[in-house]
Amino acid sequence: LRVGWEQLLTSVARNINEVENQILTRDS
Amino acid sequence: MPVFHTKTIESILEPVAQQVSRLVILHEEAEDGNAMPDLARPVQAVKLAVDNLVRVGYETINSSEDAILKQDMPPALNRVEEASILLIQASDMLRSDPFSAPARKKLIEGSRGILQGTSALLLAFDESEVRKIIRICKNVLEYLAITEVVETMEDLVTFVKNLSPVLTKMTKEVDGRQKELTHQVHREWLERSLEQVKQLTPILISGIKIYITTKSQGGQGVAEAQTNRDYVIGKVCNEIHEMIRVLQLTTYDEEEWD
Repeated sequence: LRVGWEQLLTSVARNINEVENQILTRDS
Repeated sequence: MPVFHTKTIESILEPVAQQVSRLVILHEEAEDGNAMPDLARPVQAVKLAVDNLVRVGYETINSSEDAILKQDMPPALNRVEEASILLIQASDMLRSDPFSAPARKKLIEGSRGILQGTSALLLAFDESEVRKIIRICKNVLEYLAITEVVETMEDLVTFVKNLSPVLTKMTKEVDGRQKELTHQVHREWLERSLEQVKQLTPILISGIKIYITTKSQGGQGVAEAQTNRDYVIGKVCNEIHEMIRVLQLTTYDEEEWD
């Protein structure tokens, strides 16, 4: 569970950054 | 059947969606009360990312001219923000009690909330992109609607000169979109319509040319030339309307395939 949650939250943070990149790219 | 309708959305959300599902199952199985780890650091990383996303999101809302996007984005951003708060609360609760059941619940709710919020954001952006492509398609339809006023070869030259760039733009955008779709059937429909438009364009120009020539030569056969021209215009317009229809589809429908 420890590894699972840490991995998930790391992925979530990375994915939010990816969503942000998408917004910035499409907005430009 | 793909869950996400574009490859970009799929590549962003699919891995997290799978991880969230896996953890929900793990938690259901872990009712024995295992201690949870300290998640303060990864939760802080999520919060930082969410704060950035919300800032960028609101900047976009303020600068966008797309009224629907402006309306769709704030609830999605709120969803992500609220979910991030749940994760922070869960992390704080787990620090004082690593066995806390409500904290686990908040962790799952928070992760799901972020997934739903980011999914809604990506969908809102995707729909906005689709609206842009549809506007380009409608622009071509507007040009085609003035075909009947093309009466001389000079008019035809101007018509082709004006139509070509919008047609090229539409082809490029629709082709790019079809490559992005995860639904094989929708991809094929768009590809087929694009191919039809490509094949019909020179026939349309030639049809207008024949109409102009026939008309300038004294009238015989004008009605037939006009019917032929209008028939081709109708076919091109139908294909563009079909593209607009398919561009707006997001779900796979078995009956449509039939």
